[in-house]
Amino acid sequence: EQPIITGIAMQDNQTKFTLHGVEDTPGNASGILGPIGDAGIDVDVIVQNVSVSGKTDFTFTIGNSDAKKAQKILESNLIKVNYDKLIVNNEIGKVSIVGVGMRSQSGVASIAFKTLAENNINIQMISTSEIKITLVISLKDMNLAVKSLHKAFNL
Amino acid sequence: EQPIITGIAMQDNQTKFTLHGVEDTPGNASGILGPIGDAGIDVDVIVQNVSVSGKTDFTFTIGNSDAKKAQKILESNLIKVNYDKLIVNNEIGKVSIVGVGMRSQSGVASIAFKTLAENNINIQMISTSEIKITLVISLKDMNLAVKSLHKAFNL
Ligand SMILES: C[C@@H](O)[C@H](N)C(=O)O
Ligand SMILES: C[C@@H](O)[C@H](N)C(=O)O
Repeated sequence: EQPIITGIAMQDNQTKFTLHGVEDTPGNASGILGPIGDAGIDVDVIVQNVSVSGKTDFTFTIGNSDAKKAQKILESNLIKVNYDKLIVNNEIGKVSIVGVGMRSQSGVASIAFKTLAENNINIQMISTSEIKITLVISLKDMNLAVKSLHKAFNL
Repeated sequence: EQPIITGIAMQDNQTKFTLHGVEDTPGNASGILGPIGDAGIDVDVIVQNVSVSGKTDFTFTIGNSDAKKAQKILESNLIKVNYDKLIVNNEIGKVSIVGVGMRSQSGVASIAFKTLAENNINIQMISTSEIKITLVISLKDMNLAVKSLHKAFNL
């Protein structure tokens, strides 16, 4: 099945929260997102990779307008969730390659990664699905990223 | 916009590769996926979280039948990509909550996380999009995960 790229989407008004060093045991993902959701905060990207030493990082992005509220919750309203450090970054941009049939994404993802590498743009986060390859990069790199990806995918 | 959950998808024939301690500098994501893609290996989930100390983990899943080939490439065919350790795990299962309008995912993700937590199922990896919340868990937890998620979402 040949992937069809339909567009490059971008978002530059988000804040990324990383709970660094969350214990990788049942209940912590729920313990973090529960209070955030209860406060009516919409969450966009959620990324968590595997733990290598019993601890992992739990990262999510939200709109800038909810950032203060979210920070307060994470710093004082979590129940039974331990983490080492909270990292907040609003100098991020989200760029997504949107398409269909990206089931075997290696080809499309490879082109995207290569394009950014050639433009010396660092990829901070990656999260993929059959219809979307989502990349979080530095806000300052956004224009160049979107422009070069459009060119790379003939859009 | 109210999210509509259309189903719980599962996959139990994948192998997860984690390159632990990849330098978080431009070119490494491309350096890893390029050779994998060139070998005709289809990649399913790709997850990379932020680096906290200049290094990060790059994880992807592929079908079990490609695992031997992928391992060989990662151990000897990468060019200019340094990493500390390669972690291979085929005792994993992928369970996804599929729907539409999960733009504000906190509600749906919260229910999913809570359901697994209540069943003492550890969530190893998380990757989300508007149409899919993808969770990687232990293979042995798959049946219970799928059953309890069906119940939680009234499917
Ligand atoms: C880190 C967090 O996701 C944990 N593994 C959990 O299942 O809740
Ligand atoms: C780790 C890897 O993703 C790196 N940041 C890159 O841009 O290629």
